[in-house]
Amino acid sequence: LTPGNPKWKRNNLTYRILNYTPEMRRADVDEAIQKALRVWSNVTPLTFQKVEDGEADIMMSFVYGDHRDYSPFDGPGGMLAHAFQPGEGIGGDVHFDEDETWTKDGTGTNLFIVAAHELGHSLGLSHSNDPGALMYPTYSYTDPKEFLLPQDDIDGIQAIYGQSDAAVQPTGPVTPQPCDPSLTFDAITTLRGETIFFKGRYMLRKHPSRAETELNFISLFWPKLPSGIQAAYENVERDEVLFFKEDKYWVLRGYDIAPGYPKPIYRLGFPKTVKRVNAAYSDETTGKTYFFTADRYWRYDENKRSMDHGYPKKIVSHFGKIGRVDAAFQKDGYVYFFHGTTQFQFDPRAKRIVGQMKSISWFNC
Amino acid sequence: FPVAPEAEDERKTPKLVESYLQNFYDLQIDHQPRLRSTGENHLSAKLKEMQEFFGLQVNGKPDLDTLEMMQKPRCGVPDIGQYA
Repeated sequence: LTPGNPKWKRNNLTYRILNYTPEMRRADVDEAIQKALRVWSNVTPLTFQKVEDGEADIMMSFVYGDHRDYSPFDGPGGMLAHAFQPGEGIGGDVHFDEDETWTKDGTGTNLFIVAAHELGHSLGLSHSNDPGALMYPTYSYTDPKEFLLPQDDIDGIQAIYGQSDAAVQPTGPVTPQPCDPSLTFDAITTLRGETIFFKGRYMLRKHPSRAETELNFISLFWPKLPSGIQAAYENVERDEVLFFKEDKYWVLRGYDIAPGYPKPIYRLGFPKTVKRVNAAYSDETTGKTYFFTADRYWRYDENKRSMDHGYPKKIVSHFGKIGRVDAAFQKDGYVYFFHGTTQFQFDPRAKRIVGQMKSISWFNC
Repeated sequence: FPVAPEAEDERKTPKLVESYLQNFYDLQIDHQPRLRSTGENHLSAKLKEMQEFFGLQVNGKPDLDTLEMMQKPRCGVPDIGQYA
């Protein structure tokens, strides 16, 4: 919240787009701004009406460099935009830096994401230090189709204007905290010596020689990957990582998503009855990859590139009582299975569970 | 993965750090001749404030993680105080 708690006295606000960036179609700019306003009207009693002339509460414009508000822009990069807290005159206004390349997708600076952030300021919010929050100061691209207002931002704006009138109050994603004992994972894989833990639209990156865990948006490294990855594994020999979500998979070659993906998982040999993969790991000593679905597992031969016969089998028959597998990875000869907040260490040589830990044991909590 | 940028050459770092802290952490630069140490303490205190906000190692020094954060595209509104 902003010191002094500035807020609009009315809930029905007006806005006006004073000029348009030449880099986007007018209709796309209008759509991005409308979508950005809906981010806030969806979770509060606020309403926004567009006016075409005269003074509006929130005046939006695209400007270059020094535009006479004592806060000059700085050319491409750096500052992307700014907005003023609620108030008369310049209060509530939003200025976009025309030196940026404004786009409706991730190829340039996404107008929707920046506008939604700046409108947070226009309504009285300041910056959040939650790295997953919309009101975090630095820019992170998120596919507008996938955007969900994080809970941190919902809490902030509702502290100023109250809840929406909706019967069911909307909630938003919460940023994973590495040492939260209730933390569970969607998928885990190794990647060139590091271990990557996936949760929602986030990835927690653990490097063996660094004590702290790095939290990033998946889209920061792989904009083409969706959030909510359900399984992933590394084929060390081919220097590839495969990501799975629903009935599709993507291949990461080196650090980039290979062209032509996603492909259907049925190309790997799954029958059409399989709709998703819950977890996967690959044993580089045997060239066999294990896929986990519901209470069964499949074995895939990476050299023949086909499923082995006689599968699927019951998980419990080979791996013991580990229940449904949320995520799995292999490291230093052991396989680690994650089921909720529990982690099982499996020794493939002894063919049995040799350890049980908390899910967050890798984060030096 | 993007690796931390090579250490900026000495010339650019102070300018980058100073203008970032002026823009977003209300660092006041007065150009009176002052004891060098006083100015550095003031800058180091503001640097710690920025490092604290971003959950970086709070050491008051423009280390690589801090410089990397300073070079990320961002909103022009300061991270502390009002913006009216």
